[in-house]
Amino acid sequence: PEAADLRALARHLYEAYLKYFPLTKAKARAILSGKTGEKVPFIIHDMKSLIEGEQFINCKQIPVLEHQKQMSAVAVGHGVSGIPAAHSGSDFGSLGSGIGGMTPDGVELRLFKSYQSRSAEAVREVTEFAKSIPGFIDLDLNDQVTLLKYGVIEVLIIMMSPLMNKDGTLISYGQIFMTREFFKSLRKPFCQMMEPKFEFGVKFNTLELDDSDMALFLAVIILSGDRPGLLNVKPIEQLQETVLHSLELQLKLNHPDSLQLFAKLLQKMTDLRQIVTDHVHLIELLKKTEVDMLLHPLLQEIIKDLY
Amino acid sequence: KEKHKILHQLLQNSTSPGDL
Repeated sequence: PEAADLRALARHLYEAYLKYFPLTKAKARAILSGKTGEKVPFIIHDMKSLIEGEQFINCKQIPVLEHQKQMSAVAVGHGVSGIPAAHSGSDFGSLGSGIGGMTPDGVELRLFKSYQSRSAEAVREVTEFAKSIPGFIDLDLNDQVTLLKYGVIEVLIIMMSPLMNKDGTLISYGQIFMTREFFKSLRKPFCQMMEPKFEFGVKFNTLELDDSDMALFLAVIILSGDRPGLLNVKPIEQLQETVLHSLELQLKLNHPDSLQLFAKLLQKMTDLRQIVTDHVHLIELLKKTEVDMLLHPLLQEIIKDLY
Repeated sequence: KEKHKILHQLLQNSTSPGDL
């Protein structure tokens, strides 16, 4: 394909990405580096701040007064000004530790329920993005389902990376920052859910992709012709080939000094599959051990017989 | 098809978040 066509494809996917994904990397990085002025996220780093902030998890708009009041309480109470940016090297990482024994029953299940409802919403966003990939909706409908079933968790893990730094992650559309130590303080096996995503995310962020690079990379992941059970692989591979060309060109133009970035990115696709396999096994374990846990029907559909 | 009912729905129409 002509370079002009490949650039047009990159632009189209970037526009779709901006349309369907509410929190871009650009916005998340601005929040994480404290460049958003007075709008700072509420920090959840222990049970007390969780109790204060839990009602706002998954809120699209946290009430300003409440939010600011609580934010300053957290900031003053712990001598944290602003939020723990990746470069700050603050002692923030230790704030959430040592509370494992105090965890009230049910907190993990409530958090997991919130995580599920945001994930189901995110699956819808990814589906709309997939439908915007030229040629996707012309594929066999069963193959579209298979591509989403196998691709969507990989996409969601990639999309979490820009929201993370080594100390924690933004949630609730960037309005709450939940610390990595807090996740680690939850009871087993919930404490094991996020750590692999942090490890992946922190490494992934060193590649310094921007939102326009991400849009192409996500499309490449969705268009994987080797998913089990695909009926008609050829047209999927052809679509992926074009997006791969577009991604390669995009990276050359956008990151001229980053050596082997394209190859490094493709390598990440292999790492992702292992993370998804482990994630699915963890959810299956939860299904067996947590009698009170309800699994969202959409997530159930995706996870069932996946790996 | 029955196994992936919601995914089918999402692919065929724009489902609003409330429907999920």
